[in-house]
Amino acid sequence: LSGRGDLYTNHWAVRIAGGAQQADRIAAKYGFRNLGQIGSLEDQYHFHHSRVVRRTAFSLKGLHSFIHMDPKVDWAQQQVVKTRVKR
Amino acid sequence: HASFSDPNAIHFNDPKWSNMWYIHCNNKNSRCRSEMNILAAWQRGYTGKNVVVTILDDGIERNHPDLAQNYDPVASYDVNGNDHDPTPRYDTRSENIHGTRCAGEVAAAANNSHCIVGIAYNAHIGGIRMLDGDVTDIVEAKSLGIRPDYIHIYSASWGPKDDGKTVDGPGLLTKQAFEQGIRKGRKGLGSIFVWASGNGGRQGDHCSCDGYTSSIYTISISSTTENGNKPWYLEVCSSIMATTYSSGEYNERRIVTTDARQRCTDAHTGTSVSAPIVAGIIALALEANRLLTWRDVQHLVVKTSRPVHLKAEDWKTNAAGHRVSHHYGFGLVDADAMVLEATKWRTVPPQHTCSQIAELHTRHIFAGQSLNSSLTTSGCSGDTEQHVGYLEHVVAKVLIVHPRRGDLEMNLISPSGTRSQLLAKRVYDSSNEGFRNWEFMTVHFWGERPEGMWTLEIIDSPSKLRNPEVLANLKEWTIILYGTSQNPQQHYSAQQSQSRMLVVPSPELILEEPEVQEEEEEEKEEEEYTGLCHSECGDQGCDGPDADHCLNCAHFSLGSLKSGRTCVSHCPPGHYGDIVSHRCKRCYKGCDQCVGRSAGDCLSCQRGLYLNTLNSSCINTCPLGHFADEDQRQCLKCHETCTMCLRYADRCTSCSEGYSLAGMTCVPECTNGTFFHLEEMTCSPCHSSCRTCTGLGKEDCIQCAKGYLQQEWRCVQTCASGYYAGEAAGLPHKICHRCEDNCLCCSGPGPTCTKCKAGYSLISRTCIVNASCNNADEVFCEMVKSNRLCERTFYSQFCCRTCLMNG
Repeated sequence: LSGRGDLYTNHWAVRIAGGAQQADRIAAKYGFRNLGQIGSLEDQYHFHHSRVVRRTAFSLKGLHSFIHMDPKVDWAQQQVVKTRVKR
Repeated sequence: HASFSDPNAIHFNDPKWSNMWYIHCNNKNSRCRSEMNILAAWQRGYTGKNVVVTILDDGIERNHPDLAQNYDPVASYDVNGNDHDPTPRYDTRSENIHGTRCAGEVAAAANNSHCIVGIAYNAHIGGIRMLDGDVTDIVEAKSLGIRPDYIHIYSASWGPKDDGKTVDGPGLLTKQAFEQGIRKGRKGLGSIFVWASGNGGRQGDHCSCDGYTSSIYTISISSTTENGNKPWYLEVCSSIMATTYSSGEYNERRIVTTDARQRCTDAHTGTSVSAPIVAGIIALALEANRLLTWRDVQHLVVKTSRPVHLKAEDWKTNAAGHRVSHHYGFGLVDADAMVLEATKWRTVPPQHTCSQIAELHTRHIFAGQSLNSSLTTSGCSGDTEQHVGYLEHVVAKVLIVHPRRGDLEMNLISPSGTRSQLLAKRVYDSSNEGFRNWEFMTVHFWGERPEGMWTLEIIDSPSKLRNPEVLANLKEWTIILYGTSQNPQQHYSAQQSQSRMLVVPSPELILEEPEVQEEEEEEKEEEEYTGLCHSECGDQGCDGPDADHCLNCAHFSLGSLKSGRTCVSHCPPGHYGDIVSHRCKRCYKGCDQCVGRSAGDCLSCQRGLYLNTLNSSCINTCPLGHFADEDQRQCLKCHETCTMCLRYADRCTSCSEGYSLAGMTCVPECTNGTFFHLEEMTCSPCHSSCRTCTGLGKEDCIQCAKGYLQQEWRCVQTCASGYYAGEAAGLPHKICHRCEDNCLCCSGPGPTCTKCKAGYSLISRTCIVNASCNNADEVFCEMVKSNRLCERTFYSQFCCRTCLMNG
């Protein structure tokens, strides 16, 4: 990974109020699968989109991108791979 | 149990015990390096019992002979594989050995003839596998948020690249996970995060650019070599709190630990070694005092760590008297001092936060020059909620635009004149991003008073030619002061004097034996005095008006001829009135009030000692089943459910037969299928799906009842669609494992799907999206078919289904 910019994955962090069912509905609407709440962070959900390529050097656009504009979505972030080295 | 009376006599039968030079001095022909005092802490009986530590890394070999005994599945998870088994992925290049090496340092079992002895060799050890895959903000946040009410200490020995040009740290979710862990973890006491300070084996970096070690929520640990030298790999920075031994030059001894594939190794190096050592030491301290908050632990580290023989040119004493360095923080950790202080610790006053934005007069930073920006603060003394009177962490949040970030050095100078380097030049960093509200944290001002002028000094010294027209600009900087409004030192000193009393260097010096002195006295005659005598004088009159002129005493005489004798109505503390001789005689040493001179005649004890009601003697440590009551200075019995308690009868640290510890309360050991309901104080039944549980709800199962399987955090009778039932190592019940993506029914891992989700077709037991792709032309499909690409999920999106269906 060294020497290059961000690497985008097909995972999203999404904050949606209204509970898990609401999150499921919104996930399905844009082709995501809701993998559940992120630990104990309230209203923060882990979405996965199997039709977006797993790793790309840029953020692919498509139907799924509209989730960022959904009024019920407070916040959404496509996950990038972080380089972590062992000490 | 080995006999602890003579530390050098301790010997465990673990094959590498003799190599553990950093714990004992058994190896007579080389220098003793046991200043971390781990053995002394064991000698006090602290080995990490009932404390839970987990390692965030690339997995943990839970069946390693030295880890299996202490392995705790409830403190483990595989975030990369999304299941409960953190066993590392084995590959030819042995990439995933790091977590197992860290785990051994913390809790390798003792005296089991395998490998080594962990620092907390009776602690629970778990592993969170999260480095062996794409590490994202979600992965880190999930890892840090696993079972915060069960796991006490999270240890991490990884971080951003150390290439000297990266500035990176926790993402938004991970920051939230830190804050949540601090606020709610350990039932409100705060999770403990221990982090290896920012080395990584390359040069030219500065660990202030590692956002994990620069967080106030993490305890950043540095390394020194056996001889107290700076290891070649070490990065310096102002957020380092303490140091442990680690590997050094080829001729210096190394740390030994467990290795993957059930082996041992001394190849574990760098600060990756140091974080787990401190995690183990904190486990000992938590065993000594369960009530320590996350800030108490940091105060303990600051108070007990010290420079010893660590060599650094930048050691300085801050205005609160703490010795501190950018290399080693407050110095080498001291396990014995930690557990001793922990037993007497009183929670520090609440944390206050006071922040202030600097008013900028000049903003430009000219190449080759420096810019100073100062601000004056009262420490928010006007607001009782924010007032910081005594500092803990100080953060400078800086927004700088700069054409070549690596040319910058920054220092922060406190009102007391202490200087802390927040950033050093980084010659490899040619980024033009500047610093966007990056938070530089320092612990160098710990204990100082914040009132006065703070100065941020920015030095710009180009390492290459730069375009002079592109100016650097300090846009904004904010100082954030963390600390307490009251002086935690007073809190310390109260204990300090106690501890000094508790540890009396030579009893003879302070308390003489009374009989010996007094028998030597002779009385002398005085010349005639005719005035009134003191009221305490007896019937033989006096030769002066004061009580020390009496010829005999109405009540008692105090003192000796040599030191001067006087008459008193009653004897002072440490003495009792002997009715026969009418003299104040000393009590037995340590007694404050007594009825006689023998050890069993004490009625109350001097400060720091406690009356053992069993034999009326004064002792500094109460017998088993008793606690030291500070007010009455007596050893009082623990609650009958406790075998050991702390400060109060019902603050238990170990329980009687039939009871188990819940927090610091001993609750009846409930039989399987029940749990102790704290509010109702009875054993209440678990949910029918649980075999053991921590509460009423379906999510509170620890183990599932017979006939149930664990799915995510619940127990179910049958796995939901998309899951298959499989074995779970270390658990008495099966677990529902997730089928492959888009699969509704499968029989096991990998391509075993028997039914797909809508919109997918089953092809060679894997689910392929069946979207028709009307733009696939014959040639393309032929290519796909001839190369059998359809069998690889990645290409399945090229509409293989259509091609196949068309034969």
